[in-house]
Amino acid sequence: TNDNDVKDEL
Amino acid sequence: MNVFRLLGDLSHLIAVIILLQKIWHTRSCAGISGKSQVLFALVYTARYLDLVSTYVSLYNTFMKVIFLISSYATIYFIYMKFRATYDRNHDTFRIEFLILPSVLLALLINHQFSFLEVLWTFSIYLESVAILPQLFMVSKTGEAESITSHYLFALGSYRGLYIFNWIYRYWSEQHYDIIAIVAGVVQTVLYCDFFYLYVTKVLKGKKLQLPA
Repeated sequence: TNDNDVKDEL
Repeated sequence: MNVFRLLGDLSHLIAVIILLQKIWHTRSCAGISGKSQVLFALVYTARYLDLVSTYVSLYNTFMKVIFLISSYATIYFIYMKFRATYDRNHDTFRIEFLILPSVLLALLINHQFSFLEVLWTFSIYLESVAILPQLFMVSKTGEAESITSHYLFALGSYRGLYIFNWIYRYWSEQHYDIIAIVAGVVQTVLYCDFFYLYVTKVLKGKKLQLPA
């Protein structure tokens, strides 16, 4: 999955 | 959150503390590339705009604020407060050659063509090369103060530890972000020769001397 959900990484 | 990402973020936090402490304590930014610090401020500004729109966690918000404040404080020290100690002649990397390709690449290769997403992608691409002016400056001066090399080691380790975080997240949550991973690998690879010099020299108490 690519990261379309909320970005939780800094 | 996992231990690799936590260690990575702490390593990043330690790096910015080392840098600010070095500049403040010695009242000098000799050997520090102002251009790299400008790029880092650009990276965190473009990436952390979502501070106003999405709340992830107290930790996430706190760290973003710290990294934003520290990058602008460093620029203030270099270009204003201690500008007399800024080594302009050795900090000559053309950062437009890093910014423009990152903008173009972010417009072409991204997960979603939206304002915040393209900005985030730009910041990921730019961060992967943001240290180049600093490494270039160290190679030009042929050496770095040991405190500067500790800063670089901590900064390089942060994204290196993130690679373990991405491996862990892929294995445990089947989550991965190919853009962040590729850029993160490039970013860490750029530090490799520095890591080698750091381990073989600085840790043995020698000064970091680059072969001129």
